[in-house]
Amino acid sequence: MAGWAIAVHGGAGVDPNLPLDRQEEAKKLLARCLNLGIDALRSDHPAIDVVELVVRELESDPLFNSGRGSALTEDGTVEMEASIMDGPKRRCGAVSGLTTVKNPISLARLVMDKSPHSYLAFSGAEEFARQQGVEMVCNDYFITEENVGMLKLAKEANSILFDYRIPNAGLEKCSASVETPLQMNGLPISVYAPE
Amino acid sequence: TVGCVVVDSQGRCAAATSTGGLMNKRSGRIGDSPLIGAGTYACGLCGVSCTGEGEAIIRGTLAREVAAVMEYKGMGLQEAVSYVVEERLDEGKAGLIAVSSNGEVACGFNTTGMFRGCATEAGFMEVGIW
Repeated sequence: MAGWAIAVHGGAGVDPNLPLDRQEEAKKLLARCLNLGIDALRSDHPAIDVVELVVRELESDPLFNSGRGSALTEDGTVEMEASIMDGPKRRCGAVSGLTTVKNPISLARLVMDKSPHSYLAFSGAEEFARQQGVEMVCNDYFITEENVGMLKLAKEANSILFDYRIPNAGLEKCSASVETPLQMNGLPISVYAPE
Repeated sequence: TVGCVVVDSQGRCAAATSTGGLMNKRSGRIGDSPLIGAGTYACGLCGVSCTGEGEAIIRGTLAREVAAVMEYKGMGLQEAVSYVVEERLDEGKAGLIAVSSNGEVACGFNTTGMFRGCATEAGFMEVGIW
């Protein structure tokens, strides 16, 4: 039997101007999450428990776009989604439209383990969370100053931004980074704004 | 978007992905992360987690595609990851991480960087952005 292996990601599409200190911050978080997973694998935890454990850690840290630190909707709120899948029997669970569940990935796990379904969304998912007794917080918990600024930028540019971590510098610098019209699927992003 | 893929010492694969979606998105918009087969997939062969332009990942059923080319074309993990990122995204921009049941780990992206880290029991460990 081959050994264990693990990989984590914090999003693709990184602003080329990301300052070094922000890059170091991201690398530290990735290394911390990797080590969390490695310790669990060395203690013989099954893969499905390890992926949930690591993603919970990433959701709780505001650095990346998930859980606390999630991107904001056009209304300035947070709507989160997550999914999990266990290879051996291809069992899976997914959730969307969560606004108060502290760790979406754990609710996806409960959908997989404790419900006859594969996917629950919006009010149904929130109701299931209450029944399962998972930790729930108000939507403000997920909103960060930085993302309020990013949403302002996106609205000014009338665009939809990906997992860009735009430097903390003043808005003038940030607005420069959204001047180049963003493409999505080969079309100007503004095509999608009405969508 | 964040994700984790793992193969344990019994050779069992798993994948998990979580996200807040796109900044300034319409309320009610669903991306690739919660869609099994698009943003997340795991089977007896591999575990995959994707990130990037959700609409392109959904259209390309990107995560399942890695498992499919391994299953039907007999590709190895890194070859499958590279093939899928190069051939299945059209003009879309995305990245993915993957592990295989024989303890390999791989990643691929066509964006300007992806926050990622990987490690194996043999002692390999890497954290990268660009």
